[in-house]
Amino acid sequence: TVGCVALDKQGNLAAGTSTGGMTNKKFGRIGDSPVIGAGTYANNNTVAVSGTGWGEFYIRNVVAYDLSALMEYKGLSVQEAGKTVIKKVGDLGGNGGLIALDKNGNMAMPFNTEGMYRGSATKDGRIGILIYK
Amino acid sequence: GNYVLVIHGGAGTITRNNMTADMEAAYTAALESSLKKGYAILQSGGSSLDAVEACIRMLEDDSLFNAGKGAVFTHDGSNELDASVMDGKTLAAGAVAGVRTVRNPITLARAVMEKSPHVMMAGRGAEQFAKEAGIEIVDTAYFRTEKSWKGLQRALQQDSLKALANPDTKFG
Repeated sequence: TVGCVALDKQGNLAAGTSTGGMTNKKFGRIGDSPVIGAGTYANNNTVAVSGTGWGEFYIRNVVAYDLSALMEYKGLSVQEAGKTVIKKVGDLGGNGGLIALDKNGNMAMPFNTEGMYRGSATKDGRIGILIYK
Repeated sequence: GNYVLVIHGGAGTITRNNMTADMEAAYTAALESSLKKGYAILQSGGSSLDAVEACIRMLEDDSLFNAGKGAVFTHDGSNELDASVMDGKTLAAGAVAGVRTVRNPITLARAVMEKSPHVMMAGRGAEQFAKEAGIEIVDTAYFRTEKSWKGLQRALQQDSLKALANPDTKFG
């Protein structure tokens, strides 16, 4: 799975996710990537989110929307909300991670498993690439 | 205004434990190219939607990642692609599931969002919509990579043994 979240000069957030699915999947199984609110969500009032991991758990936890709701209703920061939703995934037995970007340009990249590839670019031109682990 | 871009390359089956220096360089270069593409769009005043689509298209076209050209195989030996996009300004959204012939599913998801009254399309109907919307269609062979094919053969073998070597294996 790959994904991207962005904040533009006009203050608009967007999120996208794309996946080739799961090796050996059967029965037309669909994961979280195409499910709005599970693997992808964007709202200018809060955050843009793209997830990756064990899709069933992201769907059951409505992870991307949950992150936004935690910020909107509970006032959590993007980092706190990200950590919270990934813990929920882990508590149910799922694994994965996500990228999130709030309306002010603060980012979070929480995860609970290895093999995570991440990258970011900020207004000052700084590009960061992170591979864990 | 502030502008920021973040990307991910998935929950990979390749970790630092089984990654060579060449592989790490290839992943890093691919992620950096995608970021530079999106950054250039944002820097020149382009929209976050355009940046998201452009970044993901580059990763879809790169066989290193499980999306687009690098898609993994289903049990019956086909590739089925899913994608979605959402606009934070309008809360509009578009998604496609189980498409087999669309080169860049993220572009199709955006077309669903912008050129149809629907949010999600699946399978053959989504492919028909793609053709009508002028989205690039490719032969299913385009998505085949040796790495993904071998991954399916390993999974089938493990399936037949009814045991997984690694409980953290993500199968893509």
